[in-house]
Amino acid sequence: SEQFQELNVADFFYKNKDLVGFDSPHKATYMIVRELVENSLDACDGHKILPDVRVTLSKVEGDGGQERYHIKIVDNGIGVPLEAVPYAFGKVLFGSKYSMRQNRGTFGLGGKMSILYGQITANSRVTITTSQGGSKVYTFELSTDIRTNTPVIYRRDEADNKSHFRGVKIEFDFEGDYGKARDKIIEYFYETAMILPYAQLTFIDPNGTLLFYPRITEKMPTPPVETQPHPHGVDLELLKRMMAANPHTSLQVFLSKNFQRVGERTAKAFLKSNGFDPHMEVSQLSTKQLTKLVTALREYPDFLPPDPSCLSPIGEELLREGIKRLLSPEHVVVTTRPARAYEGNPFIVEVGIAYGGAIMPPDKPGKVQLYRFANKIPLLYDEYSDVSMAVIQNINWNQYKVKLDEAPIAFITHICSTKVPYKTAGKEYVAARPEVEREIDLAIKQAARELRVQLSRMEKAEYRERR
Amino acid sequence: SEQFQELNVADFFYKNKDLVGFDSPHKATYMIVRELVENSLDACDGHKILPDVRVTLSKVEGDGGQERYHIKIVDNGIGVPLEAVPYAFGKVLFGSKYSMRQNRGTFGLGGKMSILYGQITANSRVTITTSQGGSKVYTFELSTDIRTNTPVIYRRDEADNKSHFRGVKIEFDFEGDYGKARDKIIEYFYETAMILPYAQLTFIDPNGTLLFYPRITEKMPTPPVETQPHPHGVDLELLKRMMAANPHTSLQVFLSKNFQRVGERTAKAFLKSNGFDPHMEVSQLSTKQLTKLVTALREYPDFLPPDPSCLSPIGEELLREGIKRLLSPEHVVVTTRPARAYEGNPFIVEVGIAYGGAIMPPDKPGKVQLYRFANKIPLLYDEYSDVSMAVIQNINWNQYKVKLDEAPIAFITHICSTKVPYKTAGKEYVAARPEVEREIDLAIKQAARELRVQLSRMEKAEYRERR
Ligand SMILES: Nc1ncnc2c1ncn2[C@@H]1O[C@H](COP(=O)(O)OP(=O)(O)OP(=O)(O)O)[C@@H](O)[C@H]1O
Ligand SMILES: Nc1ncnc2c1ncn2[C@@H]1O[C@H](COP(=O)(O)OP(=O)(O)OP(=O)(O)O)[C@@H](O)[C@H]1O
Ligand SMILES: [Mg+2]
Ligand SMILES: [Mg+2]
Repeated sequence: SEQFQELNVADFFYKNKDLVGFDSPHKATYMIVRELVENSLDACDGHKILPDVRVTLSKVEGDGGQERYHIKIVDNGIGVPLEAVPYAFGKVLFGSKYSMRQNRGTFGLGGKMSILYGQITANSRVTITTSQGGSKVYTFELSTDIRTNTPVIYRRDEADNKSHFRGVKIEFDFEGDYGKARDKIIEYFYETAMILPYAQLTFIDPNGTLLFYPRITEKMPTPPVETQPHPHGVDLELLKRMMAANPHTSLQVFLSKNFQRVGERTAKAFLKSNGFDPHMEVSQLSTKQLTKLVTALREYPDFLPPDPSCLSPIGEELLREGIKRLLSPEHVVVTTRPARAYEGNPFIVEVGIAYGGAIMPPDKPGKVQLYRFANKIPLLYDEYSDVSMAVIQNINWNQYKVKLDEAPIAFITHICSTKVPYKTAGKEYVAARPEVEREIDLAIKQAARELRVQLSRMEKAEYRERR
Repeated sequence: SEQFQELNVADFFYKNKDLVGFDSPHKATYMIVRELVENSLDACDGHKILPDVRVTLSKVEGDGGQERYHIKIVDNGIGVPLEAVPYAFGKVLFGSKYSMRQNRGTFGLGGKMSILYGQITANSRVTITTSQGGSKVYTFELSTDIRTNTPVIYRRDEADNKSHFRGVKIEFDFEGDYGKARDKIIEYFYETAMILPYAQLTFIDPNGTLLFYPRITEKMPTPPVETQPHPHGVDLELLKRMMAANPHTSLQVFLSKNFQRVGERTAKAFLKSNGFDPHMEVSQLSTKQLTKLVTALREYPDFLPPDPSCLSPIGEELLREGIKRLLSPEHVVVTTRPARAYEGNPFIVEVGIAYGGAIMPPDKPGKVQLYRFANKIPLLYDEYSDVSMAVIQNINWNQYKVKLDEAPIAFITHICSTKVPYKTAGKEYVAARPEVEREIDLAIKQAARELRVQLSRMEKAEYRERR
């Protein structure tokens, strides 16, 4: 007969680490570096701090078998408040990225899975040193009790912040495979530097190699601002939670206070046109009226599209500069689509096409040079499953005078959103949400048209020269 | 500044339902049918019960907007014990499939996500009727409190089991899109019937169409038996938990009692050759010795390979019959690989190649006809990301005298394991674990060689005829 069991969420992800991208020692090595770097970058550019992130990966004595490494990462971000430290690093599904604004982090899982991997493979505790720039610096030594999903604190020290440190330092051991992961890790830093010219990145690898990307500008984009849900993204659960918080508000005030792009006048017009009394108290709505309201909100065409101030695109100038620096092409075309939404989640698509110069034609048919980014994170896995690749492969390139199998062409795509539709909890690639797919398609075609103009202009010039 | 928050696991999956495969109304419609059918089939063939599963999907009045459906599924499985019902259907990460044997279910999530989808989109409660064949039948009306991940019981009735019902009946409403999901749902039943000739499947769709697959044999494979972990799959967390349960056992007895394929003699030989005292009490091991023990267990070459009695392959005869019935080919070749393991998880790969007859060549280059199964579940999504497709596309088919783009050929793959390395929590496709990839590769090549023999035999016969 069946044995019933409740699984704690930390236990679930420990047993199913494949679902979070930790499915082999080399992949785990990559994931650990990227998850920690992404946390550090969020702590910097999410707070208008010019990032300075330093990672050291060194080989240490193992038990034989898998190779063992020590990772150390230091950043100059906003640090973590004292009381949150054990949970931020020791409790799965705990974090500060559950808000409605663009962040690299989103699940409350990545940093913990990295630390947990060290705990399971190398019996390593994690040492966290942090300060928020105050007079004190705190150091914790932690691990996670997987079966109860609670942090275990072995040590907690407080010291005077003599060096005025602000940020986070994390250290732990884990078993991995840097040899196999190296190319991807180097690529990850390279592509991150490409789109973040305001960041200083330092990586010292187990071979003693120093990878250093200096800051080349002090100009930083405005950090995104938290926003409210858009009515097109509402569902019954969300509406019920909002109403539970404000049961005695009138419908009209309730809508205007809880949703973006809904002022009192818009709320009134919406309610009247859908047969609701604007002055009715929300707690008075019957269940039938609730579901009717959800459908009406999702379908009402006259709400303004979502407010993009919760987003932070790379920007055309920075993207163009980054592509030139990374790929040394002869031609660069960059396109930004207007802000759209899928299920009420605002998103912006930015695309670049680079042509000629140092770019080589593909080495075999069917191969496409594509650099993918999501919320300023380089995506280096599963490219042939990604929506951007599918879009590029489905375009009829003849009409742009491009032979995809022979042209010295490279594509760059960036999707930024309050909720990137990742297919996996390891953020490996982006699912083909119709609204997102459409914007990537339009952006690539727009850029392709512009490229064709540039190429034919150049052909004409060369033609005249030869005559 | 950052706002810290703890997210309940039900809330996490509600907000990230894309990660569980519920990323659009038509996909959700498919997922709901498959998750419920898989639960019913597990409740039958996991207990040597000839399955009789009946699904009815009907259209009901919605609020306008998305189409609304009512789903009803009835099975003749073992039913659910009374005290477990609210949790089995109302608590995320609760189930009976966390054991070390082959089941369709594995995460403790699928049925709940389906029911939750109905709750969120149609404000629907779920009605569960069950009996384990006793004198009583129980009916529950439930929903899930997402923020606390606890079931909410609205109604609980008990009645005399006059009709001697044994099994489960589930009913709820949800918003979906059957029009778009129909082809995949029909295919799902078709392929399930192909490999389960002992199952009776009934599906009545919203158009009133009846899909009926009668049982065509009463022969059923032996249900898999729960086994213990294999030493090659141990990690520190697992070892610590085993030791916490038996702190005063000697190392030798501890290993032989807690692992499969480790008798006391093997344990003694292993311990001595790795410098451990077989009579030492497990609680006496230092942390350093613990990690050394883990590595030694994972690497010791002289443990027998995992015991496959925890697995239940389709079987060559049943697979051959099913392929013939489904595809009406001229030639069928079927291969079973020996039981192997990845990370201590036993798995078996079964492969079929069907050629000629009713099978058509691909309608465009690069397309491959592939039917994938994992733990007897048909996989109908993301085929070009799946390990089986990658293996087939990477084989040099010239040496088997097959032109993949022109041949009337179809492939069938089945991977069964105590833990199928799914890439996503929606079980959409299988990741390319090296050990699994290798077995699929060897199986396909073995079948291809056999096919070539059959084809050249036929060519010779035809040649002789023509002379
Ligand atoms: N270097 C850091 N500086 C400041 N805060 C940090 C740092 N690293 C982690 N944190 C805090 O710890 C939280 C948890 O991090 P974790 O990586 O586990 O999840 P996340 O980043 O929120 O989401 P994701 O799983 O998508 O990465 C973060 O939300 C952040 O508040
Ligand atoms: N039709 C059924 N008959 C008997 N037991 C059932 C049935 N449906 C669900 N259950 C029980 O409820 C549990 C939870 O089901 P659920 O689908 O949520 O998770 P699971 O099947 O264990 O794993 P997965 O998420 O992989 O499907 C099952 O493990 C099983 O014990
Ligand atoms: Mg993170
Ligand atoms: Mg299930």
